[in-house]
Amino acid sequence: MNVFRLTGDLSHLAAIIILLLKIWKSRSCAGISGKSQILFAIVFTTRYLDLLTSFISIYNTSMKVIYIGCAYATVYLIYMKFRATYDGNHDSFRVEFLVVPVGGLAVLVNHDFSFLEILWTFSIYLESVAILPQLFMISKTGEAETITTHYLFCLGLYRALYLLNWIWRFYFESFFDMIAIVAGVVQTVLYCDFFYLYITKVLKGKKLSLPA
Amino acid sequence: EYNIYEHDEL
Repeated sequence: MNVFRLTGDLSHLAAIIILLLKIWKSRSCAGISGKSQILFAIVFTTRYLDLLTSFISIYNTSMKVIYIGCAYATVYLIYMKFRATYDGNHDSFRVEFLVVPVGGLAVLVNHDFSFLEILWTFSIYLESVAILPQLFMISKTGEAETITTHYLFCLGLYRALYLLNWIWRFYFESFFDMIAIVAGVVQTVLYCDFFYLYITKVLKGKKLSLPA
Repeated sequence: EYNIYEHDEL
């Protein structure tokens, strides 16, 4: 555990909680892509199946349980409790175009051709692109609520901090996981355009809106 | 040495 890994995890946790609180307090999931949230629930479920097979630490186990629990709670709020506020017409990204290639890639490129390892690999690849339906929705509507941009910033920052963590671990622990690193770079790059808008607009007190 | 199949990251 190093400072980048810990702040990355906390940034990830902050993102998840910001989103849950936003939906709960406003009693609305307007502007939130339910499809991205379903993808994140699949990501956590397929990655954390090792909860059943191996124990790493109390920290590790409790964070995994919290992430999974919050992911399903978010999906429940969007598709059940506040379903009436869900903007399905704008959430029109075709997720099969992500899930199918990512599934194929996980079967072809993995560390070990075993059930749990392929699911772990699938979750790493899927996470790297799971935000696309959300970004697509924002580009379609041309705007995002400020609280939604805070969520996206924390979520993007988390993987960027993990990149620093992997550099640290490479130098100080000789740890190197090519699959996680490549997927992590892809994931972080997808947020770059958003980071630019966040810093130049939201942090200066303006609403995030895209030119028509 | 780390066993890469024991994924200790989240």
